Amino acid sequence: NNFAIAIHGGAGTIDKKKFTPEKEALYRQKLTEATNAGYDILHRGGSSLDAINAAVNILENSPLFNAGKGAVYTYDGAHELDASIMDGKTKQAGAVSGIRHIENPINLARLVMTESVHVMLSGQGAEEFALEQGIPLVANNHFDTQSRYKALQRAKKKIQAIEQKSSTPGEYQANYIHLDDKYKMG
Amino acid sequence: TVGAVAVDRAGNIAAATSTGGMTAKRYGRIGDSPIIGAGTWADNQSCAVSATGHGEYFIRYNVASDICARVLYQGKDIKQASEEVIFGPMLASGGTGGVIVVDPKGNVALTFNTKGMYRGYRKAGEPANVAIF
Repeated sequence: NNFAIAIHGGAGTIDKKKFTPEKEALYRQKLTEATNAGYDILHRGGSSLDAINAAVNILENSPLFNAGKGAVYTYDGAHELDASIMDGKTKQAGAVSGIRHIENPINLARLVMTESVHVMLSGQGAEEFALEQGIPLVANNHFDTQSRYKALQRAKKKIQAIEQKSSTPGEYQANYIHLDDKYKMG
Repeated sequence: TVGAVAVDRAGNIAAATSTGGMTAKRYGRIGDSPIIGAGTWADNQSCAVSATGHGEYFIRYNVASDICARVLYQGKDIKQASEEVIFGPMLASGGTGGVIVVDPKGNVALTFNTKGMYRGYRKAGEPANVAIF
């Protein structure tokens, strides 16, 4: 009976100056909502899989977090999403990567686990599988948000600046890798 | 990146992770989130982990399953195991991020080496706890 749930919405350097009390309240409210949604399922005797699925869906549907609706932009201005899920009882697992038209990637990862013989499906093939499973596709601009777009513009400016100051491909690569480190957190 | 781990009344544990990747990524880059063992792992014999962080490091060091392996083979609790990995020598060279972990007994660990991690947990009969910094 010692059921429990834990959730996260990403880690990194959060700028306290830009993080207003109003903004913090929004994040706390959504984190609480996701935690309680999973907890309620566990409390009613539901499975851990259903609990984590419900919690992640809430976070995916919020523009506050870098997943689902709030997904960041690729260099080309699109959104590519990934997800995975694992059942500790059976050690079954499912994952999807590089998908562009699935509203809740974790739901598709779960279907890969339960309805296919595979562990990971990627890109167009994963979306073909989604259609077979009755999951509708959404336009990629479903994931557009103004704040993420501004973040992309800032990142591209920095990338273009190092392209201009690098005189050799090796120099560019070294500079780019250094810069890249700052953006791997999403 | 977002994620969740849970243990139910039957003692079964599970983990899930979902992400939009990294800003301005190119070349079809994939991080640790969809990689079983790196960003997500669950095994009733040890623990369930969902990770968020610097994917290239979390993939190479197989972070999620490494934590559970320490629980399974070395008998460590999830707090010690996750701290050994997140603050350990492998990630010290630049692998920033964090993990959430549960074990089949209902213990919870939230471990990160960054300034903040959006996080929350709730144990049976207790209110929800959320934190950011």
